[in-house]
Amino acid sequence: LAQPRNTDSFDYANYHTLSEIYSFQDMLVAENPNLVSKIVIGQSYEGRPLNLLKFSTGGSSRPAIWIDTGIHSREWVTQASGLWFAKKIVTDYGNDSALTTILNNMDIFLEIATNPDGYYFTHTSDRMWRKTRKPNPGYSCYGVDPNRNWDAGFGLPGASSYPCSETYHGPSAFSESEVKSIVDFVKSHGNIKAFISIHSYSQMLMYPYGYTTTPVKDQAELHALAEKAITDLASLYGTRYRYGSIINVIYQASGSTVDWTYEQGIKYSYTFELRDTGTYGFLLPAKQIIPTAEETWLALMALMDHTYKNPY
Amino acid sequence: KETFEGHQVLRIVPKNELQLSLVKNLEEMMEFELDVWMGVTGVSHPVDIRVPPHTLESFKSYLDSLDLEYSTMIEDVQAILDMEREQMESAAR
Repeated sequence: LAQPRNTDSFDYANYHTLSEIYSFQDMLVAENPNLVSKIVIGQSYEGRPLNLLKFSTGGSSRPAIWIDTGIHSREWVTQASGLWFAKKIVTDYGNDSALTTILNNMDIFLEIATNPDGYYFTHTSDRMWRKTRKPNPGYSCYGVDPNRNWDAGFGLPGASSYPCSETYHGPSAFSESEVKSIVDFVKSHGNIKAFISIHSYSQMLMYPYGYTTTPVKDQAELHALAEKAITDLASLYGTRYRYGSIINVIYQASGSTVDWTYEQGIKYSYTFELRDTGTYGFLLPAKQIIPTAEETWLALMALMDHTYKNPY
Repeated sequence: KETFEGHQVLRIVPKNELQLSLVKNLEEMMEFELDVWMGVTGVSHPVDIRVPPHTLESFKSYLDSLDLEYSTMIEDVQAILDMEREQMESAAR
């Protein structure tokens, strides 16, 4: 099988295995040593590295933007979009004035394979796998929903206590190394100003909270920014998104990522659900990857630009 | 390797609050071995559920008994997975 020799020849319009994602990350770092570096923030349950790409033009402890893709393993268009975002950042730096300004003042962290064990499992054993791959003692079923495993309303309604459920919250908050590694990184960094966690596929952009109907104190600003982001997104292909707090846009969801990040003081905490054609669900054809990534990028830029222009 | 021959993905669009609560209850039902792809969010918003072949007929009957209309979003999950795999291998070549 032909292997891409560089990230220019990488096929962004197709889905890729975990090893191809790892290779892509290494290529991108090698090609852009002054802009991109790789940080291993931990290991998955099965011992795979949790790689973070750091896009930085220098400085120390700069304010930063976090983006993660694919914490739910079967949502392949999410990881595929993450690959496209990574390449987009390096190609636009120096060419796009807004991104260049952001990167001259802030760092961007991108975790493309947030749940590598699950992603590997979707390629090798079960394409429909969603959770982590840690065994549940006393049960034959595996895994925890890593988007219910955070210490924000952990265990409240909106997650399951049954280990075989797709929304099992796990035995305790941060029980999953894939989650704990992010928590440790975010806490040790201490200067992350925006946290964007990307999923697919129901065309939503949401902000906290998911576990309570209490509005966040920044509700008005987050709502207006979400509206701006989805308006920019729709300008490309007309894809319509819903937006609002998690509990208002979907039903109650407890222990979710951005509820925790918001409670850590990261004001611009958002979670995406990428496009839905109404035909394929998680099995979105590969020809949809680039349009999905392109339109999502416009929304990401709106979120990142606002974060840069509104320091706190 | 797990395969999904005959699995279908059904799309249900709740028309009112009553239907919404009925569909919400489906998410908790274990006997049909459902895999909720897109959960309940509100009236007029679709809910997508993967159903294995051995419970498909009984699940459809159950939906009929509740007067819940549905459409088949994916006829055969494995057929799409096969296409996806072929496309990946072809692209890699």
